Amino acid sequence: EQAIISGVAHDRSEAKITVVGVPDKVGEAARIFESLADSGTNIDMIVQNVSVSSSGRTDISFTLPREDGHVAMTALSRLKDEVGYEQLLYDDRIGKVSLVGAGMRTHPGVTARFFAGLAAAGVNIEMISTSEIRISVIIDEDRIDAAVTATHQAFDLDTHEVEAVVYG
Amino acid sequence: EQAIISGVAHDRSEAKITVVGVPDKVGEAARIFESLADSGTNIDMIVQNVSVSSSGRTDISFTLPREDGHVAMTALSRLKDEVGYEQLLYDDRIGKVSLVGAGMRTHPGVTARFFAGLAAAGVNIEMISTSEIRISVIIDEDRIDAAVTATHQAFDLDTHEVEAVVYG
Ligand SMILES: C[C@@H](O)[C@H](N)C(=O)O
Ligand SMILES: C[C@@H](O)[C@H](N)C(=O)O
Repeated sequence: EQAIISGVAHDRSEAKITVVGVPDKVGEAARIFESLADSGTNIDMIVQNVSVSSSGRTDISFTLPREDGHVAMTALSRLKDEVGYEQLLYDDRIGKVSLVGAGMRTHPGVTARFFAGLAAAGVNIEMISTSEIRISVIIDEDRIDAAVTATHQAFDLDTHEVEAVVYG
Repeated sequence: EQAIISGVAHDRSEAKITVVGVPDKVGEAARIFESLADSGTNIDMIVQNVSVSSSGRTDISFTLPREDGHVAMTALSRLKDEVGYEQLLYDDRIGKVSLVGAGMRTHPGVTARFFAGLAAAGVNIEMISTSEIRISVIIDEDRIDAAVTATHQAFDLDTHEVEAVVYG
C-alpha cells in the first residue's frame, strides 16, 4: 500500500484545555464530555494517554475554538468535586499542524520524517494525535510558520502541489 | 453541518507500547519514531499528551500489530540512554473501538454519547484519540464486545445499517 501525502494543514484558531489528574475510573470521561456538550462548545481533538503513575489518574486534553474557551472552562470548573480532577489548564497560545494523506499507518517513516523536520526547525511537540490519514501535532502558536515550512521541505511539497506519492 | 455516524469499528489485533517519562525537549519524538521506522514496525495510533508535571517529561504511547511488539520493544530499549526515558510499558491485552463518521467536531454530544454508552457498560477508557471522522478509544481486550454492543445501542445502530444521521 502506498503512503500518499496530500498536504500540510495548520490551524491558528484553537486553544487547548487539559483536565489534569482525572481519576482513571469508568464514567469520568463521559461526565466531562457531557458537560462540555451541554455547554455548547465544539471540541476538535481529544487526547488521553494511559494512566501510568501509581496515582491512578491521567490527564485528558482537548482543543477547541478560542472563542469557546471561557464557556468550556466555566463548565469544567463546576465538575471539580464530582469528577475529582486535580486542576484545569488553559492555553490559547497553541497551533495545530497536521500532515494529511493516506496509508500512513504502514509507513512509519512518514511520521519519523515529519517529526524530524519539526525537530530540525527547533519546534517542540506538545501533543500528538494520529490516524491513518492525518498526523497532528500541537505546538506553540509562534512556531506554526516554521513548522509548516519545515514540513513542506521534509516532504518536498511545494506549497502549490496537490499530491505527492511518498512511498510505495 | 450534520454529524453522520457510519459505524463502529473494532480491532483486536493490536498491542500498545508506552514510552514513559520522555524528556519534553525538541527532537525526542523524532528519535523514537526514527528508531521504530528503522525497525520496520507499523505504527497505528500515536498519543502524546502535554507535559504537566514539573518533571518536564511526558509519555508517548502508540499501538501496533501484536506481531511487531517484540521488534519495537527491542528497538526502543536501545534508545534508553540516548532519549533518557524512564521506562517502557508493553500491553498486548488491548482492544481498539472507534466510532466512525463525519462532522463530529461540531457535535460534541456525539463524543459524550459514545463515552456514556461505554460507561454504562462498565468499560474503562484507557486512551483516547480523535479526529473529525473517527473517535477511537483503547480499552481492555476483554471488553471489546461489550463496548461495540454498547456503542451500537447508544446510536441506535443496527449492526446491519450502513449509515445513521445523528444530528443536523
Ligand atoms: C480517565 C477516564 O477516561 C476514565 N478511564 C473513563 O473511562 O472515563
Ligand atoms: C515529548 C516529545 O514529543 C518532545 N516534546 C519532542 O518534541 O520531541
